[in-house]
Amino acid sequence: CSKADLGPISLNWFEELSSEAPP
Amino acid sequence: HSVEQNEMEDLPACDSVNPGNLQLVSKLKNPSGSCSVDVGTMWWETAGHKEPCIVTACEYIVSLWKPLDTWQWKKVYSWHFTEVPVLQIVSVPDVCNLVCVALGNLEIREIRALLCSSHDESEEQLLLKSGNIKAVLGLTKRRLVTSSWTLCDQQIEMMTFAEDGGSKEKQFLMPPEETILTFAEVQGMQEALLGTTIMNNIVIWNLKTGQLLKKMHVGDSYQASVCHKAYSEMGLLFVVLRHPCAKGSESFGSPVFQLIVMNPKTALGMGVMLYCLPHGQAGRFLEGDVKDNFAAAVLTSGKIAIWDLLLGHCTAILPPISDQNWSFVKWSGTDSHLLVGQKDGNIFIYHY
Repeated sequence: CSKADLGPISLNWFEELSSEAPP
Repeated sequence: HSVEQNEMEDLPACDSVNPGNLQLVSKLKNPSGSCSVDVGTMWWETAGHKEPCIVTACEYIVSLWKPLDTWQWKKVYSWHFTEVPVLQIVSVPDVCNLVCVALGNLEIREIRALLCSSHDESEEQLLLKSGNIKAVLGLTKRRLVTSSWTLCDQQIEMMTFAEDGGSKEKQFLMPPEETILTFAEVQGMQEALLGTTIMNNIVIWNLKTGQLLKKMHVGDSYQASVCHKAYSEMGLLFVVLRHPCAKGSESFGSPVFQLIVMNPKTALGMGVMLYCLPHGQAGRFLEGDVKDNFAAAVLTSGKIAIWDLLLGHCTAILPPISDQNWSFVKWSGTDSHLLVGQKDGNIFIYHY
């Protein structure tokens, strides 16, 4: 396994998931 | 109220019981007679003076111990319970003069806040929540989160206490379809909360908005895993789980904790490290606690083992003292000590 197996990584994952998730 | 002082009995010789980096600094004996179930730490403030205190729990009594000089402790308050026994102490960080307890027989039926009235110094307890409670955790910024089931709905509720432990606000988080078994904070991210579910998933909430952000399957090799700690680094989520089925027969040793990494954007994850017992040591996880870079576990062998999560290996093994197996272990929330306890009420405090 390597880091590439985890798919594209975002440093702002928390903000991005918060803007995508239903309120 | 009565003020008792613990006996400073003869401490066992350091060399015989303090392996590794553990140094015994203090011992207190909870003399209530009933079975000891948990220990914790909290801050207690009187007349503007804040002290790090110890909280001990027997089945029907929770006691607050204040520090005296030279590592001795005196019991200053006790809260008594008559109907439902205490299951665990739930410390709430960043709050003074308040500690919570979970009560129940096999499952949690009540969460109570334990306080002390400032005007007459009498002990008080306040029912915070009752019902079919599955999980509870005290969070930074004076918050407490619980998961519970009503007839057909799961409720994830977060309470925020005032600085003095008083009035509280309530907020509901979006529940997942699956039962939440445990919660874990994400270190350094005060608005993020993790939950582990009965279906072997990890969910992430935004505590500010109550949104359920993501559900990530941790894989079938991590069945019924329980999350103890998480931190986010370089866009990835590192999660310390306890290993569900540690066996002494595995060729690489006996894994007790494991570190996995997950990408919250894609929900893909993989194992990073197994934290195993040294060769020659056997035992499975009974209960444990993780703080910063250190994990501690009570094992079925009656010993306590400690791992440095960054080094990746076990750094200390604490054998039973006086032929009494260890039954619980907690890292202090107020300093760098390890609190370990035996069923008969002996609590030992180690510097690590």
